[in-house]
Amino acid sequence: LAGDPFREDCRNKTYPPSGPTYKGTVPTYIINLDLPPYKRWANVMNDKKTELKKVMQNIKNLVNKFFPGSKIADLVEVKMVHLLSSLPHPFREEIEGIANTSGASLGDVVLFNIFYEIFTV
Amino acid sequence: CTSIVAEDKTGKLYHARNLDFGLFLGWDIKNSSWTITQLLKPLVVALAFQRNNKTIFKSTNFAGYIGMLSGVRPGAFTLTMNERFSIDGGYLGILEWILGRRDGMWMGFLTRAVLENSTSYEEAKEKLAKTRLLAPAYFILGGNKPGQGCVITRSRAATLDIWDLDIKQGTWFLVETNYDRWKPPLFLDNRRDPAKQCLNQIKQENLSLATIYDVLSTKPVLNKLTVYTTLMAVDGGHTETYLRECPEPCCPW
Repeated sequence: LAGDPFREDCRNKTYPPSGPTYKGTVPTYIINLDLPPYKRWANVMNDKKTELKKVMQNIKNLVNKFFPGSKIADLVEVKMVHLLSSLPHPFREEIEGIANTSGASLGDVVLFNIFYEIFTV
Repeated sequence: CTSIVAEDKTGKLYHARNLDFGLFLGWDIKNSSWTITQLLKPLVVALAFQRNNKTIFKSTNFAGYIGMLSGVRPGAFTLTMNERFSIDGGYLGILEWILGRRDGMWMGFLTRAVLENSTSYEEAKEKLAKTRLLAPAYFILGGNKPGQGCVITRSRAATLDIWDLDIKQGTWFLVETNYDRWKPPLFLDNRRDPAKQCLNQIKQENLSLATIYDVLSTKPVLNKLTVYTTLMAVDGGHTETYLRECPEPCCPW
């Protein structure tokens, strides 16, 4: 403990959550798998479209800061749209539905969905 | 990330995780936090996937992401995924996919397919262990019977290790962060030992979702990258999710 300024003794009685380490609960939604894939995420994305676009814009800003003047962010967006056509059913259609409902670009939503694969290096 | 699967003295299984994300994706000097970590918090949602008005599985997601990082199939199994970093990473899988090799599966789509279609712990374990992936990963799986809990360490093509709960040998919990269990964690990023130490202090007889929340609230298990904490119990598909904050002093990762 003495050697690590960020380590602390094991906490206890922190539940139910409250205080400075707790920032709130999360909303619950139903995803109806009986709906066509294109429509499944409409309720969620109607509520969260602004937040999604904000995250994606921030990532683009970051890329542009690293590579000023380059067109990397735009190029990736175009490539992501091409990639979409190769994704399996029903995921392809769900992604298209999310982009349509949220108003985010299709390339951004594809990128958001394959972020894990990109970030494992 | 830190995932914990553990069994209490009665044989009941608990599964919980801290989801950490946003390393090096911009630092907000004013608020002393990672930019993307903060922006992801309002996107966290709890989802119930239904067919014929019946809940098939539940998950904690980022709105806009259709894959699964934390989920429960009520009465059957619980599943979380932790990031595994490797030189042979997902970018190679994406390249292969673009070049036409498409026998691998995207990580989020596999976990989604497993939660949607697998009806037992064994079936989920087999699919997670045997399906070729585009990126390496750790899958943490809990079942509905005593002893059913494991961490599956995956490369893109193979299963490198399956680490099972083993009550007879005293292994009543498994902790997975972002390192192979047979290797020491990076000395700057040791969340594994603090989590293990806290679980050992709690002892098996005092295990509950509340005490696991204590572990996941202890720094550096809780850190500046922590977006949310999810607590799950397979019985009835119980799940609770809480957004987190790590006040100073707090480890950046």
